[in-house]
Amino acid sequence: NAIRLAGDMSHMASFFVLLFKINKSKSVAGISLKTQELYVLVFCTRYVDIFWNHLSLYNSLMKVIFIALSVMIVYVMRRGVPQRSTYNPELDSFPHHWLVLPCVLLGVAINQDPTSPFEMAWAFSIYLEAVAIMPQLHMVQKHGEAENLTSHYIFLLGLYRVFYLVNWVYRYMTEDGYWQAIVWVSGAVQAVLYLDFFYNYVKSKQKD
Amino acid sequence: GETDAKKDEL
Repeated sequence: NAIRLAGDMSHMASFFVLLFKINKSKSVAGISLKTQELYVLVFCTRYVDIFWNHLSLYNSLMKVIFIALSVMIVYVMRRGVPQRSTYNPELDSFPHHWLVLPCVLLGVAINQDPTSPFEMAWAFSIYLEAVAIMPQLHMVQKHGEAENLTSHYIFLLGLYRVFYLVNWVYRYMTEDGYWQAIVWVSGAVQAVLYLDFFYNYVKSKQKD
Repeated sequence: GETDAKKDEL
């Protein structure tokens, strides 16, 4: 449906905005490497089914694109010259292990098929995605204010989440028996994390 | 199947 497509497009746009920013400014200052590495982990654990689930060309292609773009971002941040010298590890200080560990435990404990390692990995990726933005938001707070393109990037990620939430309401109403508790609760948590950022983003845009 | 309905999303 169109709402979900809008969500996927804003999600993909967020990758391109970030890649554009780090290529054009030659700097990754203010970007959390931890958040970007968590996203690589999120996509690699969620899309292992790329090898056996062929739902549509769109679905498979987008999975490849999301993995490739997230890996590319981490690669530029770690290896890019001069980008790698502009990274601020002292500001990227969120204790991310405390995000991963509970998500592993939750993924093993709460999933749709306790006999399937794939379902555990899949649930883990849903839980981790919900909180993966936290190191980035933490960094923005420490910095005081995010650069324009960085804030557009975070805004697009939040927008993607909002579109998905609306899409789930739409699917619940139009598809008989469509019900995804794990995804909905995690998605709602994820959206809540953006509220404060959204508020400040809109406020600063009004000032401009 | 029903449990896989979610996997059509990204």
